Amino acid sequence: SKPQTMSAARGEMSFNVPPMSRPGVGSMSGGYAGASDMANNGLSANQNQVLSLIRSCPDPQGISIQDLKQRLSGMSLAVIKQAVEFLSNEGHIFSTIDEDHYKSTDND
Amino acid sequence: LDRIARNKKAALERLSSAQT
Repeated sequence: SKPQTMSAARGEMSFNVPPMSRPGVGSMSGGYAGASDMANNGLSANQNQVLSLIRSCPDPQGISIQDLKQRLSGMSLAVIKQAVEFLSNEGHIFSTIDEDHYKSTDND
Repeated sequence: LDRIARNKKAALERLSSAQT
């Protein structure tokens, strides 16, 4: 009798891996660093700093612009406000009790 | 606090529409 060892044909057709299906985000995540200040999520360095600070705030009412300014001592208020406005427009953050307090959407 | 919830909901909608 013959041994049944033709295992190569087994199972190879069953894999149906979908192609990379991530729309939009991450298209700039290639292999270079330092050519621009864009991180791989499409935010600028400033925006990323602001976002991570807001994310790190556990307060349910969020973090105030003043707090952000204090913690980002190297950044001007105008730049911070600009980043906050951008992040808010994108939906990463939102204002809470007033237009001066912000919280991130994606940390809960 | 109602305002916070509403703003969060709106922000989440912006986020998902911005990512598609």
